[in-house]
Amino acid sequence: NTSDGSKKTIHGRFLHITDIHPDAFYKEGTSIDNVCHSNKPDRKKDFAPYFGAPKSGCDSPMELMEYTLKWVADNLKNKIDFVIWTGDNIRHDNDRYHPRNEFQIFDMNELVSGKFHDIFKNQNSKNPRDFDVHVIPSLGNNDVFPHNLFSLGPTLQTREFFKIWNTYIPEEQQHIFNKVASFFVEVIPGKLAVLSINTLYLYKANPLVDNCNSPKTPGYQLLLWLGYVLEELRARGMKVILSGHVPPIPKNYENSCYHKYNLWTYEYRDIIITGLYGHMNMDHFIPLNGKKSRNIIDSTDFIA
Amino acid sequence: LANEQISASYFGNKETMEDIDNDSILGHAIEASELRSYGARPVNKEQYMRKIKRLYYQKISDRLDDILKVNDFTSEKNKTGKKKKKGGKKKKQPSLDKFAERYNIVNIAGSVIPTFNPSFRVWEYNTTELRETQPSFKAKSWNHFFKTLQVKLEEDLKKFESFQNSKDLYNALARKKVDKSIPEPKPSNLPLGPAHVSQLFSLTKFVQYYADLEVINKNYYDLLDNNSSEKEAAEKSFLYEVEYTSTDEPYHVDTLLVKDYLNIIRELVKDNDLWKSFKKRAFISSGYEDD
Repeated sequence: NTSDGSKKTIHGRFLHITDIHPDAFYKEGTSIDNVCHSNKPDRKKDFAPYFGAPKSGCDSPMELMEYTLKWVADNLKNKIDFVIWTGDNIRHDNDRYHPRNEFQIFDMNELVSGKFHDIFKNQNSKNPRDFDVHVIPSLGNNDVFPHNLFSLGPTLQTREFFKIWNTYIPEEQQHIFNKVASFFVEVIPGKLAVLSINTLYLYKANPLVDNCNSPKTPGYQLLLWLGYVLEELRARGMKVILSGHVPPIPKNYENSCYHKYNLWTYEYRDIIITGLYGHMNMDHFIPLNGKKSRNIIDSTDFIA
Repeated sequence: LANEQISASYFGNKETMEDIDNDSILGHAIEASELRSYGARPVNKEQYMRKIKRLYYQKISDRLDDILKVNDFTSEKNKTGKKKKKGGKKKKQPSLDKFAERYNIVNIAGSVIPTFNPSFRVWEYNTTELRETQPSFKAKSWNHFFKTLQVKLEEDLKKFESFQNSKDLYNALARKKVDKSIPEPKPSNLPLGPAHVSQLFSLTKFVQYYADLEVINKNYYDLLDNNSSEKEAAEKSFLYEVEYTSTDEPYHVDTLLVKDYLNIIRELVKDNDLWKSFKKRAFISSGYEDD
């Protein structure tokens, strides 16, 4: 531990957790048809149960989040080195009687962030940045307001997330975080880093993402950040895990953003260990061909 | 039009181009309308998995067939000293390692929100060398790097603002050299990293945990019926358990290198039962099926 010289045991294990979507409006015994917020169920299958209803369209009851984190604290905390936590920490905007607002989004994110901090901080230290287990959060498309829309910083939202994640973001990265809402943590100092990538700048559903070719676009700026960081990590002989909310597949990313991001992953295959993402709520993997992205980018009409 | 052209050149045929094109044009609209209509309820996810199989897995499986066939053929030829069969010229195939080098694996996780069942994953990675060597690092400050980075990003933007019109900007970008959002090729002297060759920090295993909410909710209400308090019932009934691990089929691997994933893909394409169990796990053992 470079902050106080204490020794830490490396277990060779880490947790990836994502898309908690806690919903303070979830009410046990209400109607699933009313997204578990209101009304009496009209049949047995319409009943919103205590811990949540799979396949129903309802978000997570607060109890599901509480007991999940408690289970992690009781059973995993002492066996892992770091936690990759890839966003969406609030309910969906799917109830017209309870439309989400910016303050609810910030408040819930603050609450969830505090819970992670309480569990994984160094319980014997007064320094709030001192962790037993590092936590690396990243931004989900539901964590921003309006839904999906997130512009290049500094903005109210980047500042707010800096405040919420203050203890997770290394101090020297404050300025750059306010611009690109991305950062990295040296989970094993000098050896292993985890990047928290703000994938919303590459996400085609973000109305501010037209392409990643024009230098003023958020995606272009993010890719510059990614490039400089990877270059420096390579120079230091470190290895890297990429993490973010929206997975980098053609279905999700704007075309030029997809190919450029994929190409960075390919050209830094000497240091990148893997990429971990959330958003789709399904457990699967997709292989992406970096050589093809190189061919496409090198073709003459790519910029056009 | 540009999207169409790029999709066509990427996927190489009209049929898949149409699939992707649908995605690029309608993806957001469909997603937004689904969210309004169904909340976060899963819709057409089996169809999505079929699409993944067709667009990504099938192609890799076919290429691996060719690679393995040619390699078998070559080793057979080496053994007997003569060609086994007469035939046309075989297309030169890369080795599995060389073929795998062009890929990276995007791992997409199950969620805590019960779209299916709540889940998360614990990954394990190779620390052997870390244990064997003394930590020799002296933490190098990042302050200088981040101060310089800020300046670099600003200079880069200024450079582009200096172009008088969009044509000049386009020409500059088209020369690619000025486009710093495109990486230089990996220097050939750098060895492959932990995704491709077993070494320190290579992923070795994962354990997928899930909470079977149907059972948990049932146990919770049973306990309430038996006069347990709400807190007691919740504490006794709630748990995560292992759904599967990477040492189970279809993975059944000791390492999680890119080439391991490609071999798994081949198994998934060829074996329908494995594909079914893969799909069951994609939906976190919730029994989900498309309507």
